[in-house]
Amino acid sequence: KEICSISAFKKLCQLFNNFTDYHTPLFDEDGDSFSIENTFRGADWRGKDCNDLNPKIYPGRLTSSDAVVDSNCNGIVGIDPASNKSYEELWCNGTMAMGTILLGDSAGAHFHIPPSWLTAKELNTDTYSDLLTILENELDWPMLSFVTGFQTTEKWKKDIQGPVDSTYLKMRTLNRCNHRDYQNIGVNGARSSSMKELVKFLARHRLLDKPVMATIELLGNDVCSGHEDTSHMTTPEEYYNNMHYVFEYLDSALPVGSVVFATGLVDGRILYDTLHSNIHPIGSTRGDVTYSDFYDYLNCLEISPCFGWMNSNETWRNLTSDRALELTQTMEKLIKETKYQNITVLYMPVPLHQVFDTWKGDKADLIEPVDGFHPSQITNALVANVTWQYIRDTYPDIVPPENPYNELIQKKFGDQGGY
Amino acid sequence: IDGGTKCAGCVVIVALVEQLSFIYNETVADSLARFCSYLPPEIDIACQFVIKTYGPSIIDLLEDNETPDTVCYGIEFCKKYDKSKKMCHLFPLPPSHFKDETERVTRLVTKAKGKSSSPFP
Repeated sequence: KEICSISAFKKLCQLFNNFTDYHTPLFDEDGDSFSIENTFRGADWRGKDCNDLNPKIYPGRLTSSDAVVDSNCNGIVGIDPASNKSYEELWCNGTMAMGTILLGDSAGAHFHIPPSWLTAKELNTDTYSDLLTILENELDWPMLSFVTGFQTTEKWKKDIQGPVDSTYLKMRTLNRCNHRDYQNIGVNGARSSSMKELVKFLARHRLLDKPVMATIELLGNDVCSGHEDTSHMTTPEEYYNNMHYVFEYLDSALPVGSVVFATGLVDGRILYDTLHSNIHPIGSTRGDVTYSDFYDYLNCLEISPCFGWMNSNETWRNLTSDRALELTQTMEKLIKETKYQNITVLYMPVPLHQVFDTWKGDKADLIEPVDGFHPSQITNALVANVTWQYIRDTYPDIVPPENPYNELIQKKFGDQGGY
Repeated sequence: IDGGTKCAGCVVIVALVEQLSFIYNETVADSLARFCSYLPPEIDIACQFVIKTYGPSIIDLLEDNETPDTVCYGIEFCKKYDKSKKMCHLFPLPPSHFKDETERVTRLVTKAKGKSSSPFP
């Protein structure tokens, strides 16, 4: 604080605060909340800026022309000589292009610690080579997540493997005008009370940008903490008020026509039921540490992300699930009771449950091996599919139509500037 | 409690060093150097600092067949603030050695301090 009061450091402090407190990019020359750097809440989290010196150029911007400049960074720019109209006008206008947004917790940001980091027999000079990059992303992998994933795991194959699928990729396949139009506002530890602040870090202008399909998922932190008492759990009344506030804010901030899908909480008993007798990576050399030991150790130190579910005591696990169910019912009730002026808010059952119910293999493959808490890469891809299927089946009118010009766009603009 | 994340971080790193020594059948000192060599150059200086400061104690305690948990209590990354509470441990404790955990931890700290050639911060 003292350093920040010195004028020479003010700008630096402000940049750092943007990153730590506001979850916006650390490196963002023009202040439009989009960056040309990948990490530090940059392009891995929000579509890559294609001009970081002009605040009027960023992904998701509503434009009717882009004859000379690609103002929404979707890679579609220029004039068709035959019609003398811009390609954006010909191939994107009126195609119901929409951005994809996640508001959520570490599951939405895709928290992952490479298991090789804790497996002695796999350690070598390459093991920690991505350590700093991974820390710059807060141990999250939004670029591989179920809502905003856009990469393959090829680049990261020693740290993470598995398929990648996401709502964003589905939206982009439907309409290539949606290229780069994604934002992941997932924050480790986020719960309904903190979401009231986090929602304000969305970079979406109500009048200047395209509408969005947003997903709100807060899977467990409202009932999870490292502490052994229920006073740290959100009550149904608090939850109702917090989420009502979030939806009202979105109603006032998002472009008209935006859709918000909100889920409830998971039943985290699946974690202990699946993993308790399995060996944790840190115990893999001698087979001497089970997940049950690991959970109890974190609880003993009071550093567990979820005392209630990551617990060898069944009473605690049941009690935590009871409150989670109450909060899920509260979310359903809130959505049923309330109508919003500019946006549509819809309830979506937690897709994770369907993924676990239908998975034919070892359920342990669906859970992150190091933390024994988060959904794995496989789960992320499956959740994206289940979510999309649910949206198509339940709300067919919500899914925008396929852009008939997709092929022409691909032929003319290739990878549209990539990521 | 008992050092929280600092304690857990210590236990994980000491465990990896101990397991490397087991896997490669080498001394703890060599495993400690091996572990540091695996880290990116940007944090190598931090690793060298840890070796200088805590290396002798970690080596002595692990070579005395202490577990990663007790080593970290020994070098005071884990601290037992409430003596009435049980010691937090990730790895199994050797039961015959653990009649009085508090006494054992105190003894370890004293031993680690005595054997270390570097001052504890």
